[in-house]
Amino acid sequence: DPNMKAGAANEGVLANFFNSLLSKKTGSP
Amino acid sequence: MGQNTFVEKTHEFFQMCDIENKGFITRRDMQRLNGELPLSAEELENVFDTLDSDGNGYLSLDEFSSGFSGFLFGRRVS
Repeated sequence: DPNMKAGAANEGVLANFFNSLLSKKTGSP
Repeated sequence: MGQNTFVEKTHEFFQMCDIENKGFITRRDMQRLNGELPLSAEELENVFDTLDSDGNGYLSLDEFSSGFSGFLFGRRVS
């Protein structure tokens, strides 16, 4: 399934995205 | 992170994307984060496509929450 493969490849990007949101929220103002 | 914190964070992050408080996130909303987050436009597009599990072009809070829990707990919750 190409969609599942793309999804797996995007896990890293997703982690990057949520990490950025987390650090943006908790980082110094 | 407890369940309440998870829900709070999900709402917080969802609203950071949905700045117009529409109740959903569009590709355009996601591209707005380009200047705020260290991700390229292409990466943000990937994030949107990955989160938009039903592929309708809108990210609901459920889809967003599912992606966030997948990130936190290492698997997707459907």
